[in-house]
Amino acid sequence: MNIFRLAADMTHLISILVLLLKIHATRSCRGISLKTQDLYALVFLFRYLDLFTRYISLYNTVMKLVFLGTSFSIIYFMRFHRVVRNTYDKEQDTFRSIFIVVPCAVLALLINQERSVLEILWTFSIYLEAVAILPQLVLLQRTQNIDNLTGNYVFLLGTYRGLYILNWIYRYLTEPHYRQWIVWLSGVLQTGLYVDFFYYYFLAWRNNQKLSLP
Amino acid sequence: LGTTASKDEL
Repeated sequence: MNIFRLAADMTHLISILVLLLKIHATRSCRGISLKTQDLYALVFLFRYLDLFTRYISLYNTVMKLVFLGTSFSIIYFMRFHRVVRNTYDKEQDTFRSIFIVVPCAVLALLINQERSVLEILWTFSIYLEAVAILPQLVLLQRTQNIDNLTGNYVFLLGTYRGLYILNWIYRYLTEPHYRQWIVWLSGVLQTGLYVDFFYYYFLAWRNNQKLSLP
Repeated sequence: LGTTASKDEL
């Protein structure tokens, strides 16, 4: 564990807490894409199947359980909570998840490290996480008056991905056998998807205006 | 490609 990875994981955790805070405090999930949340739940579900087969550390196990629990509770609120579910912008959240799920599944079958079910599902989760933010970014572009908590949620997610790149550089330099091309390429692509968002986020911050994506 | 050792990341 290095400082970049710890910072990345904590930023990821805080982003999820910010989203839960928004839902609790405002009783609203306005501007949040259920499609992205569904995809993240799928990502965690498939990636953390090794919870049952391999013990890495207490930190690792606890974080996996927290990510699984929080992602499913967010989906629960958005789908079933009496008040919150009515604030979901279903008409605006139109991205077709199938267009990213199928290519990621095909890619995982073709490009993986090992022909085993667990490994292919794990690889699928890596590819899927890289593009799972797309429905959220599309919804943000359509949302007038993005609220602060939603903007900060996406900002924290992007920061978490950026910190993971620093972690990989650090590990590449300090751990001779650490090579993960699938994870690195997917991660760099994923971080790239936030570049546009970051530009408008800082523009809004500098000009002291509300965030809006053109 | 890579090694499974680095699957210690979240």
